[in-house]
Amino acid sequence: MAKQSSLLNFFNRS
Amino acid sequence: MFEARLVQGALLKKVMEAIKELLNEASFDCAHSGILLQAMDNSHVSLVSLNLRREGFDKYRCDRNLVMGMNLSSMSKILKCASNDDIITMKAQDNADTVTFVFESPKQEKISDYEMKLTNLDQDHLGIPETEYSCVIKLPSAEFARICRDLSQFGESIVISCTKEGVKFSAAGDIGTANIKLAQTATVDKEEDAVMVDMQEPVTLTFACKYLNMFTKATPLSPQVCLSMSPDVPLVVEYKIEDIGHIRYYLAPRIGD
Repeated sequence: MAKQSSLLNFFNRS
Repeated sequence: MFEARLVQGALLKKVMEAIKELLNEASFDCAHSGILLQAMDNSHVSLVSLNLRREGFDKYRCDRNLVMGMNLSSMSKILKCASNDDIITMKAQDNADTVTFVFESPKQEKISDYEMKLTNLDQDHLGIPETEYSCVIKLPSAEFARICRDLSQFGESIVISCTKEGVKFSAAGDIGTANIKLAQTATVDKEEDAVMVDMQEPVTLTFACKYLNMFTKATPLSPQVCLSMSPDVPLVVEYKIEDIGHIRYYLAPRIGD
């Protein structure tokens, strides 16, 4: 089963 | 002083419908150039980015930058009080802790105002990198909504697979499997009916149905939707909002098996 990734893995907090 | 008057008030009502299921609250960043909103859902899986340019308003004034934190369920209650043909004005004083919504009927015989308390929101702003996407797919927004709704019956995820032949949406679950293939349209009478695929390299990604279905609440805003994908990065689902701006949703993929 594929796991849901988080947007925080892709975008930096600014 | 901030004041933004939108003759097509129905657009603001539709924008609210398009974001209120994903977000409980959000900051409206008002500046000279227009209104921006960027917010993630609580689970940090999706992000809404809304842009309303000043040129889209028939009157727009923003003397100094203003961040208005709004409870979207409250704002939605207020916007429900506006008729579809009402002209809607949002206004606030500098440093105010309230925002006022004014609804004018087209013939000006009924004018209502609603004042709403603002909230202080400490929201993360994300830096979204400029990305050249491997696949950009344009399709009728109602078709996309239909596909997401239909495939949601089969499982929690939808696999979107884009090749030069076209785009395939798939789902699998206990009752079986489903595949919907859309070919690029050769000729169409109306541009909004077209399916267009611009592919640099094939991409296959998996996304949660739940979020895709929430994004399709923006369908009334635009006859077309644009999906942008690259390997292993979030999907972008964009709806143009007439001449005024756009709403973009970013969705982190489901990864691994």
